[in-house]
Amino acid sequence: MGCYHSKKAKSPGYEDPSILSAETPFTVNEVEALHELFKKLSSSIIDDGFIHKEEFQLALFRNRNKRNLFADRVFDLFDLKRNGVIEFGEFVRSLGVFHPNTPTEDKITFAFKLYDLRQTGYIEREELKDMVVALLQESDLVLSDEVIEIIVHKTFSEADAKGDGRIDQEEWKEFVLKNPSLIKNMTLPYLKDITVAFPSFVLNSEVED
Amino acid sequence: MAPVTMNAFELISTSQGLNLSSLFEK
Repeated sequence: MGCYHSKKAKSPGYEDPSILSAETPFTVNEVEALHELFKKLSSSIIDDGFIHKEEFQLALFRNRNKRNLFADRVFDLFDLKRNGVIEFGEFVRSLGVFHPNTPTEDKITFAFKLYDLRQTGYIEREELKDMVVALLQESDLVLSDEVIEIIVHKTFSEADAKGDGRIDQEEWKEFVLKNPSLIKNMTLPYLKDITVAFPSFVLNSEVED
Repeated sequence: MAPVTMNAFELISTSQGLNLSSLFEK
């Protein structure tokens, strides 16, 4: 006698939680809880099963129109297929980098990609200055161009160990290991409690962990 | 002059755009 198993209709881009769990630090139940969060974020403006840039901005800033260089970079890195939206699998795989159990090396690599604005394989001096200026624009901190130059110059001279005017992945790794606070924002302790935050996943769960 | 001693990457890491914990706020 077969057992009756009903599969609910899933949104486009939905991926099997057991596959996502196998590829990430999340349990199957945690992936299902992340799906509850994903459904909320991906339906906040256009209910089509994808997180659009405006929905991402709305979740981060409570403002769908607030452009921010760093949010743009995070969105682009989450959008692994580069099709302009974040799908569920991309969301889970990318958030996996921010899990407390993810190796530091993976976090360091992700941060490097974030800061390598032009994706040249190096963080260049101009990129670093652009990022400092962008940060100042979103904060209340006002610094003169001279002070910005000093900060950038000092940081660059510390990180660019080979002194060739650009920071490569190896130099970045060494620099972060000396200054671990630089990747503090690459860990979200919240991800360990995701099933507590979204207990409604139980209603839609297809497995028992 | 405090800001001059700042690490540029440390400054950048405080961006709201890099603070993904906001995604989980109800």
